[in-house]
Amino acid sequence: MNIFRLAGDMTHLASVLVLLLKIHTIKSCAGVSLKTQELYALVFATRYLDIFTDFISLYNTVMKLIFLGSSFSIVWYIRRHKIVRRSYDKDQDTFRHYFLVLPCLLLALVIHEKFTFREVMWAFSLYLEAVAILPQLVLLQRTRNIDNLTGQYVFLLGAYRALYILNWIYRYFTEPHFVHWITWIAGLVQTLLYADFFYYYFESWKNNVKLQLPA
Amino acid sequence: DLEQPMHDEL
Repeated sequence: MNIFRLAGDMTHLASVLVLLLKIHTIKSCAGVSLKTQELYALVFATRYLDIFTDFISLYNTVMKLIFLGSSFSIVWYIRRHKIVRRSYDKDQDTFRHYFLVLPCLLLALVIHEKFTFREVMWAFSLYLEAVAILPQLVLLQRTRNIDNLTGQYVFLLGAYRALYILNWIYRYFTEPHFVHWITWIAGLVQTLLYADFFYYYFESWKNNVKLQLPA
Repeated sequence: DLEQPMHDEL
């Protein structure tokens, strides 16, 4: 474990807590894309298949349970909770996220570390996570006034993967044979997708104006 | 055979 990875995990944890806080306290999911949340639930479900078979550390297991629990409960809240679901603007959240799942699955069947079910699912979860934010970014472009919590959620979600890139650089130089091209390239693509969001997020913070993404 | 690559990151 290194500081970059710990900071990345904490930032990721903060992003899901910010979103859970928003949905649970103000009982609203306005501006939140259900499709991105469903994709993330699928990402964790396919990435943490080894949660009960390989014990790495208490930290690792606890964090996996938190990410699984939070992502599925957020999907439940937006789909089922009688008050929250009313604030979900489904006619704005129209990204065809199923069109993201299949190409990621096909790519995982072609490019993986080892042709086993677990490894193909692992690669699938990395490719899917790289594009999972797209429905949310599209929704933000359509949402005129993005509330602070949603903006913070997306920012933290992007920042966590950027911190992971620093972690991979650190581990590459400190651990022999630490090479994971699939993870690195997927993580880089994922972070680059946030580039324009980061720009507008920083601009709005610097000029102290409401965050708005150009359509 | 090579044991399953251990993914120790989240």
